[in-house]
Amino acid sequence: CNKADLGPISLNWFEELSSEAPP
Amino acid sequence: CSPQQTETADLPVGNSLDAGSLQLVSQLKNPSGSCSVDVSVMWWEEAGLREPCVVTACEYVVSLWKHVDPCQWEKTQTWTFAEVPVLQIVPVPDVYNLVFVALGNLEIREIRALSCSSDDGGEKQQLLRSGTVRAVLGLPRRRLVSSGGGGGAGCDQQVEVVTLAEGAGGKEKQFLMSPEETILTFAELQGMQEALLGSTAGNSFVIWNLKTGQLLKKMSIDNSYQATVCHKAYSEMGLLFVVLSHPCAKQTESWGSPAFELVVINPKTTLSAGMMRYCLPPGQAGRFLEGDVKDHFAAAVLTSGTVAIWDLLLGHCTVLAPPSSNQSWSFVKWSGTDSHLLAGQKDGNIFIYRYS
Repeated sequence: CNKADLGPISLNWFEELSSEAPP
Repeated sequence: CSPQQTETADLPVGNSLDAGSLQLVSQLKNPSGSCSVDVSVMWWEEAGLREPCVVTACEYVVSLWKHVDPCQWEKTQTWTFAEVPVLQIVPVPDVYNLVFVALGNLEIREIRALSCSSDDGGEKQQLLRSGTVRAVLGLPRRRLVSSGGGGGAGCDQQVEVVTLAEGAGGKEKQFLMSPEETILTFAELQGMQEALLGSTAGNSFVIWNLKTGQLLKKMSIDNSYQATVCHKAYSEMGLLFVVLSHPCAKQTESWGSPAFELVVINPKTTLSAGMMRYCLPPGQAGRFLEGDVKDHFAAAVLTSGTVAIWDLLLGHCTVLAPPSSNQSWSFVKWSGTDSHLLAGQKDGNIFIYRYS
């Protein structure tokens, strides 16, 4: 598969999702 | 212990791929002949010596087997259950002298911790959770996550993590936010102690933050299979890689149903793509029944009664072990302590193989 098809990638996805998700 | 038997891969002649082999190193014979349901390897400590032991589960009996010499195993402890049969053993890393089992009929009704009394060595049982439990998984750092309760979905579903104290006694309970869909399986995210992955009945994956209990994301995967089981998950370069299987999949005419599949997901965008399908060699019949994944090796029992092993890095099947002594295989488990494969037959006999 092509990585570009998966959209922008973040190495810090876990921290970013944790700060965005409801507590 | 010298191998008693060697079974090499039965791949089609002319196949240029590397083959693996299974060497039988020992066998645990079940004298009762009752139906065998699961096996696991765990650590047991006695007189300051910690050694790996085998735990077997038959319908109403869980047994602990210890090494008496390199080829001989001896049953040293049994736990019996009067009413509800055992469905599975739940291995929990970092825990010793404790066995966790799920009991129930068609679905799990109880999770129990089994241990031995320090006074007389007799069997001890502790009820950890009761009611309908749909998914359970042991996690590093002495944790056990389970989900269930109520109708299974929405606010009725409770997802709880029990952290076990040293010894068989105390425990600490924490709840995770429940998704709206019923959770079918859990998988730890390797290398990320605070993350947990789950598959749902709605053909999605969900991620939790185990420290805060937050439900971080729900990600739908683009395939038509139902009841996806996630066996292994890891994160690399900002992407999530999941090894999964579809025990309820129907074989398609065009290319058969893969035993395992590797899917990549971007957790930020929830976009996903299939990376690899692990299928049987051409001409081999059967589809996935149940299996286990450890490191980059996947083992499965097929509907034909054969055990198959795939090297997930090479991408192909390396071993096909047909039924032994005219008995179909009913389950396979990788040993958590070394590179051994434990394969069970319905009559209760367990075979321990070295995979190379």
